[in-house]
Amino acid sequence: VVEMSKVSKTFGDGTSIIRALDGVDLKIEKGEFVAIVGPSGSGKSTMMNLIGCLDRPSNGVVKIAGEDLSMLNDKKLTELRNYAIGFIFQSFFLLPKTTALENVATPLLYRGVHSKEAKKKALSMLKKLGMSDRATHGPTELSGGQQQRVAIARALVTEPSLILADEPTGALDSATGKQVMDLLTELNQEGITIVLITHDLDVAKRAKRRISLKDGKIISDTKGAA
Amino acid sequence: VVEMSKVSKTFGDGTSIIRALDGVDLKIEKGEFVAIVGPSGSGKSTMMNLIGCLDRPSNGVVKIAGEDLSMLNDKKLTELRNYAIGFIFQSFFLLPKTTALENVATPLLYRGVHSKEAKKKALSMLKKLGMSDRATHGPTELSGGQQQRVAIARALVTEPSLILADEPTGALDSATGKQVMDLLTELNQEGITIVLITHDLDVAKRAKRRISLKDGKIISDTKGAA
Ligand SMILES: Nc1ncnc2c1ncn2[C@@H]1O[C@H](COP(=O)(O)OP(=O)(O)OP(=O)(O)O)[C@@H](O)[C@H]1O
Ligand SMILES: Nc1ncnc2c1ncn2[C@@H]1O[C@H](COP(=O)(O)OP(=O)(O)OP(=O)(O)O)[C@@H](O)[C@H]1O
Ligand SMILES: [Mg+2]
Ligand SMILES: [Mg+2]
Repeated sequence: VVEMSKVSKTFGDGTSIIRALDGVDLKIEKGEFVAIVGPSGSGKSTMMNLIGCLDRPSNGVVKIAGEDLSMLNDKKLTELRNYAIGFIFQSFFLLPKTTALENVATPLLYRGVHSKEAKKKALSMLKKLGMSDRATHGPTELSGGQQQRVAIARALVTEPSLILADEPTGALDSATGKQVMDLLTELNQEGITIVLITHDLDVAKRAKRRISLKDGKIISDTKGAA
Repeated sequence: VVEMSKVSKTFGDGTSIIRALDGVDLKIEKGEFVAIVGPSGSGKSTMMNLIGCLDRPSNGVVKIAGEDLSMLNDKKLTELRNYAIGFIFQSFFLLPKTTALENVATPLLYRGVHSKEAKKKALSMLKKLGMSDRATHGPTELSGGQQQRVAIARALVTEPSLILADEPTGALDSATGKQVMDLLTELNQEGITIVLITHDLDVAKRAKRRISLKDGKIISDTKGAA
């Protein structure tokens, strides 16, 4: 469902070129549960932005569900992003003057779901993440870990077939982090493909495959928790 | 150097009162290295904001270096914040359209340090955090962990006597996180007081005292890594 061939991504130009990704080849099948690990700055979030159709590679081809992303126009890319993919961002990106409930309901409203049904589904997802009692609060009224859980709820509420999670437990204590991992594991068992970036080795162990990045390159790709 | 007596902090009013902190008594002596742990939403960042003079309690007294913060006017509070305290924020709060170097130099400029000297000290601190090669880049051009390291550099560049670190390794891989903890341990050995919030038990073990929060209350306070 995800395929990258000879993918590179560089930033900057002339004197200061940064090779965020450098010749990456990668295949992820439907239903896999993959952890991406590596040092700070090694290219993990950059890779995930390419998979999530939020950025385009400088070189190489990225395919999602067999479709070469460079062949899709913006309308089709947006459709893919909104209907097939749930993205949990490293820095959350919650709408600031908006309640937790509205933040989570937003992707459903974009799909044309009626407001009443969207809010019902949003509340149910917030409940799964222990956040239903704070549904009427905005991001500035929530702790770091509470904001993270709202971001997770928003990514999952549309029941995507591909979940991209960038450090989904970074701001959570171990008990709350385990609840999130239990939820992701449950979704994976239902057939949903999960690609997860983490610095936490206990989290990485719960995936079935581990890809290690270093300086924009894949240095190891092992199946079975190690 | 930090003293809290019967401190409470509530948000909201009428129907939805949130007791972020509820009757907290705490004494931290000069030179201590304290870890604050607890579930997401238990009041850790709220407590740190009160210690860091960024917020006032709803009840009780907060004293820094023997001074009751409620007795200080805004000018004296700002002076305390800028000269004695280094704050590493959970969400970094870097200036957006500003380079890493300028972000780190800013607290020195506020103290009246000349621009040339401020930049020299800023670059040296960025170097300690492995970020000197990215000094001319702004936050949007940096990875999550790189932004975190710039935020750490900024908090340390003024050589504060009290460091308040809210999840300082949250976005870092374990090797980079260890470098940051080595640096904090070194500063503590020089006599600097460190109060650190973390969800990472390996990080908490490096402190000499652990305070656990739950629902805004201190439920345990143990000396010696456990
Ligand atoms: N401005 C605010 N308005 C309403 N509630 C708030 C506000 N700021 C914090 N809170 C609430 O106070 C409680 C404690 O928040 P705090 O940020 O201190 O938690 P924390 O322990 O740092 O959590 P985390 O580990 O998730 O960062 C939480 O329930 C939070 O939602
Ligand atoms: N817009 C940009 N301009 C310049 N460099 C960039 C930009 N975005 C990312 N980079 C650089 O690309 C490299 C990879 O960044 P990326 O965010 O993918 O790292 P990461 O592995 O997610 O790191 P972390 O674990 O710290 O989040 C880093 O050196 C980063 O500074
Ligand atoms: Mg990242
Ligand atoms: Mg917090």
